[in-house]
Amino acid sequence: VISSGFKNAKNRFKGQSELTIENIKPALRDIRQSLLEADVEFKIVKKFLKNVEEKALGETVKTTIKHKGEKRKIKPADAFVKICQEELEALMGPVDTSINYREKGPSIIMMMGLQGSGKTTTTGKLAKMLTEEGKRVLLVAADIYRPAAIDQLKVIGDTLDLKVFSEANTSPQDICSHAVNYAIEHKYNLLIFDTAGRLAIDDKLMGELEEIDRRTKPDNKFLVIDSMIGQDAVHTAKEFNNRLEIDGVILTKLDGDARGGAALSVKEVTQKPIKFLGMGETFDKLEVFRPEGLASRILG
Amino acid sequence: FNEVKELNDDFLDDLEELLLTSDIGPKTADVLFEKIKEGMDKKSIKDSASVISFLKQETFDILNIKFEEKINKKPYIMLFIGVNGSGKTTTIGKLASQYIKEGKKVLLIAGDTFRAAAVEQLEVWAKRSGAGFHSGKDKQDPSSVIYDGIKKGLDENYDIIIGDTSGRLHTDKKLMEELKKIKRSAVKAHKDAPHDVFLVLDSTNGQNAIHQTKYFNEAMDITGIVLTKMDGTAKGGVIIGISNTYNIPVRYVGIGEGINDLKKMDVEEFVDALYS
Ligand SMILES: Nc1nc2c(ncn2[C@@H]2O[C@H](COP(=O)(O)OP(=O)(O)OP(=O)(O)O)[C@@H](O)[C@H]2O)c(=O)[nH]1
Ligand SMILES: Nc1nc2c(ncn2[C@@H]2O[C@H](COP(=O)(O)OP(=O)(O)OP(=O)(O)O)[C@@H](O)[C@H]2O)c(=O)[nH]1
Ligand SMILES: [Mg+2]
Ligand SMILES: [Mg+2]
Repeated sequence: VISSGFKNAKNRFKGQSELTIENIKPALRDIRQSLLEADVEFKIVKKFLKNVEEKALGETVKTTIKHKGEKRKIKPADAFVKICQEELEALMGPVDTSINYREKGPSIIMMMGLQGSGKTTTTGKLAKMLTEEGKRVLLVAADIYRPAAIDQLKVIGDTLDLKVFSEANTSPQDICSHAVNYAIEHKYNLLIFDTAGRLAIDDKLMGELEEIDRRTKPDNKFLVIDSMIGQDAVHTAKEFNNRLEIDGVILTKLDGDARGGAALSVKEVTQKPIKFLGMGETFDKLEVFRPEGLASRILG
Repeated sequence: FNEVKELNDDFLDDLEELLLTSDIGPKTADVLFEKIKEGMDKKSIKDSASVISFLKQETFDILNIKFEEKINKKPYIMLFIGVNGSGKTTTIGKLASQYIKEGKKVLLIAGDTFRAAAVEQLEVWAKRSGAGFHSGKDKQDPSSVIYDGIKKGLDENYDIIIGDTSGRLHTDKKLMEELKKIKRSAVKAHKDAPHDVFLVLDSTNGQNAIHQTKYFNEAMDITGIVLTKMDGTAKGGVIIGISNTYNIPVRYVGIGEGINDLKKMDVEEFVDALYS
């Protein structure tokens, strides 16, 4: 589905032979509309348009290319689209989809994020993926608040034939510490902490995550973000990153039609890589992040 | 925005930033800005304070949609629908608790037969609120669970019957068809069901909430919206465009994860918070 904003932008160059300040200005307004509808954060849209304008008017625009040995002119519409796409991909990179593993002892992934973003389901997806890569994965039920959260993770564990560590009447901080001891004892080499959803402004619950971080030093702190999120993405991502120094971002529910502009906002404000994309409710639906796919979706 | 300032470009730029960062969206922001410009031309708007009060009134008028309070119908049957993770199950638990405190006999139907521990989750809320509970077999067709649940609610003289459904993306044609089937089953169980269909929208959503409303409304006429997670930093401004386009009122606002964290929508309060 191409957004009307992007279509309009391309049409600004009909019958034009060059990118000029006259035809670029209206095209940028169309792109602005498209990016705001895609939920890219307001100030980031401004910065993006400025970069595109500079590139489009600058020396970097080559509207002549060598094709099969002869010079060919690229239509200004295509040159403009190319600049937008490249600029967006540049903002979303550099690509780093690695998982950090430690030299000695079990490695840890800590999942965190707002309520309902997809942490528990994504925990299952990562567990499946990494088990298939040969890891011995222990799932840790660190959400003691949400009704039947531990049941939910246990059902996922049964589905994937993986062990779930849980402990009644214990704080999430202690559950995670005890899980590490259990993992060492039973020779697991990767733990995934499924934590409760929380608001970034909830000082007590953010403090809980900080304590888990202090005591277990997770090698991968992943912020799980619902791709339908709007302008609030920046407040949430900034706060989680400031308090916990995240290692990466996982964007979920991209099997819908959310444009996912939040991805750009989150990347910009944290400077941390997007690692994976959630593409459905079942545990096989996790993809490694590639900027090209998301860039064209955000641009519309 | 509360001190009276001159109506200059800086003020209008700041205002545009306020509107857009509240998730009002570029289309609705343009509509509102057009009206402001008209007011400025007609000189009915001459300073920043009058812009803000104009915006508040305009927004209030859009959101202040009439609805019929059906709580004293018997039976009163309602369904909750919405995308994954929006807060349907939790909202049902909160609402059930309110009705029970008002002396009503409430039945909750576990219509999510798909997701891990969805039935268990609703059962906890039934226990916490004091509501009755009906669930089907594992992976049973949700339509038949809803049908059986409504029948049970009618047989056992419940005042209020609330059906929970599984989260689904509005772009999933198969799951949207399932919703239509759920509605047909509800009608089979009781000719006037559902008396209310609530679309649960996560207030942190951006413009995608508009698409959600469009497709969910086509599948099952939505009579009300619940805006959840308003205890966070999101402003929920996308609801303005939604109410303006689909004429559906926001009935409740979720303000936390506890059983008492649900309040009736107060349009004036919402508008004041939006433009603060
Ligand atoms: N369509 C789709 N649904 C998803 C995806 N990821 C998660 N979900 C669904 O989103 C809903 C919420 O997922 P959970 O895993 O429970 O989310 P959570 O972050 O653990 O929620 P809390 O623990 O309450 O904060 C469930 O219905 C999931 O099936 C995805 O990539 N696509
Ligand atoms: N802070 C806050 N959290 C909420 C609110 N409403 C729901 N939640 C949380 O959001 C998460 C998802 O809630 P659910 O009730 O499971 O959402 P759902 O729509 O039933 O999810 P699915 O059935 O998986 O589609 C849970 O962690 C809830 O506690 C609210 O108003 N404020
Ligand atoms: Mg969870
Ligand atoms: Mg639910």
